[in-house]
Amino acid sequence: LTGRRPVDDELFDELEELLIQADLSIHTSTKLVDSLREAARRERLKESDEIKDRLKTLLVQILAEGDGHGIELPTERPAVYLFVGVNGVGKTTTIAKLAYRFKKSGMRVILSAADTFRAAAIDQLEIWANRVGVEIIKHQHGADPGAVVFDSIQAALARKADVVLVDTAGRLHNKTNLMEELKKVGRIVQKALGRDPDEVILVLDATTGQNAVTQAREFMNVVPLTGIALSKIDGTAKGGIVVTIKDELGLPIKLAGSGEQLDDLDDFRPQDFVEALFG
Amino acid sequence: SLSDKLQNVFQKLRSRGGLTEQEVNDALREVRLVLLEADVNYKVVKDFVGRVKERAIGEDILKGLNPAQQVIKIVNEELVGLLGGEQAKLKVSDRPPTVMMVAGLHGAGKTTNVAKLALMYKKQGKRPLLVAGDVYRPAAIMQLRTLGEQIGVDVFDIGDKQDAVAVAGAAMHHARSNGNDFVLIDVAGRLHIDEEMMSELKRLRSSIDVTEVLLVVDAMTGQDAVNVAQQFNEALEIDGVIMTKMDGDARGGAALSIKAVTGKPIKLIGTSEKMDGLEPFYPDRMASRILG
Ligand SMILES: Nc1nc2c(ncn2[C@@H]2O[C@H](COP(=O)(O)OP(=O)(O)OP(=O)(O)O)[C@@H](O)[C@H]2O)c(=O)[nH]1
Ligand SMILES: Nc1nc2c(ncn2[C@@H]2O[C@H](COP(=O)(O)OP(=O)(O)OP(=O)(O)O)[C@@H](O)[C@H]2O)c(=O)[nH]1
Ligand SMILES: [Mg+2]
Ligand SMILES: [Mg+2]
Repeated sequence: LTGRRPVDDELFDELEELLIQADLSIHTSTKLVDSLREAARRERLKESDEIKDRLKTLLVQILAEGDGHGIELPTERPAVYLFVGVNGVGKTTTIAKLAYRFKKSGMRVILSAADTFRAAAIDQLEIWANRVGVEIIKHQHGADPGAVVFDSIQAALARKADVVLVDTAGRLHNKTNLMEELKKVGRIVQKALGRDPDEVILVLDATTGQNAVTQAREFMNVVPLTGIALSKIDGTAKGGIVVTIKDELGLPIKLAGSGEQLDDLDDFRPQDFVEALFG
Repeated sequence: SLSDKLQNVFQKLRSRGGLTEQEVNDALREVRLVLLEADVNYKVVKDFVGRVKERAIGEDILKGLNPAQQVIKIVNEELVGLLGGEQAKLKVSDRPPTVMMVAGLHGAGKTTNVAKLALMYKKQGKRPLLVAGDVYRPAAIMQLRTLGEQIGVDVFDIGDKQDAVAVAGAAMHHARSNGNDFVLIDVAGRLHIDEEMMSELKRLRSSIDVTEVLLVVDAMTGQDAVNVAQQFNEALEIDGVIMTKMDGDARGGAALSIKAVTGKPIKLIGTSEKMDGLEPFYPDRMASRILG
């Protein structure tokens, strides 16, 4: 796909192949390449570079369109952010990174250890709390996650904390009882705060394929998702499925995790992401 | 389903004999779409569809009575054959202990599934030892300890201030003096492009006599599965794969990609977070799942 070449079917096929290999859905890939063909015909585009740039523009448009892209604290305090997602995607580590960012900017942060199920989940979050220098609210292993969240919010109100970051257990979205448990946690936040959580972040692993769309849909059904944190973009997977998710579900991508350390978290930048797709 | 889609392609056929090239290509296009939707790697799909086409034309089935069913039959046979044909067993060392090591990307399920392996051997009357070789991740050793306690299997660790190779070496001494016949080593998640961490794995493999290296892969892995599997295989010469989180609804096409590209078999699947959630890999069941 480098250098000048004719604008022909072979070029369009290769662009479609690039998108699919980046884990965009077939539907999104075909749709985008069809728009390219149409644009090429209508505007008589003759340069392959023009086609490539047009594709990049289309991708950035999908990703950048609409609101809700940043992580901005609301005026009400404490802000409560819920982190959800399937097993092993990077929820706990992403929370640690965001806590670090907020702490550096002078905020008072409380971590809520609401994964009361997985072996050593609370220990893991506690180590991060100590490293970052923030407080943690935890109960014993096996406790009700809703009770931990409720407690955390009460503590945040009493201590005038700026933000509560809630860690939840990984759960596969096809497990009804686990999704019901999450719905209940969401309701408890509503009751304790008098409003929805300020952010409900779905953490997605960049190595995930088409199943990420189902994950987004199913989690949207039980909690009011406000955006996505795309983790592990430091690998070789492109994470292109977020383009499909943004296009079909409208969920903004807010954050990108690029490593295992506290400073490996950035705001999601559509331009950089699209450049990396072609990288 | 693929069956319905192919019936659609071929339904105009019923009143006349023989297929046009267009109809063959339409049928193959449906097969291609199903596999891509299932996360099978793009290039693997291309090769696979090519093989199906060869057989479809070669077997002259397209002039037969029910071409849709015959194409499905070929697709299924090719898929099952590619996935390994039949169940692949775990290795046992002829000079005990049998040493097994898991490896793979972050969060794939190594710690959880190496513990499940330990329980499996314990239930077989063996004396397994778990080794806490992840000296990096916060509370990784604690996680393995907790699982070990749950299943009643000893966990060996020397803390997280020593490097993984030192842990493994010490573990082997302990295993020999303790009479453990299976040593199961947990290691940290790592990227296949992280040279330093990949070299740690190589050093682990060469410093102790590892009988079986199992690449642990998440069933929801997309197109990147081939890169990961290829790199881990080149670095380590893996013996097999554990595909985890198969209790989800990901189609698991990565299984086909990995087998096609490395030739190494999927040996086990993880089917729950619980310690009894480890099952043998059945190629025919996986084929049905991939085809949706
Ligand atoms: N390379 C890389 N690794 C990451 C990133 N984010 C998380 N990880 C690693 O991924 C693994 C899993 O991270 P966790 O934070 O425990 O994931 P989780 O979603 O909380 O997992 P469960 O609670 O078990 O569902 C750990 O080894 C992390 O260090 C990232 O952006 N890049
Ligand atoms: N549902 C389900 N969850 C699983 C399965 N295997 C592992 N998990 C979960 O996946 C998450 C990650 O598992 P770990 O064992 O911590 O993964 P890991 O590869 O050791 O992670 P790192 O050490 O950080 O690289 C945990 O929440 C596990 O409970 C499985 O087969 N099914
Ligand atoms: Mg976690
Ligand atoms: Mg682990």
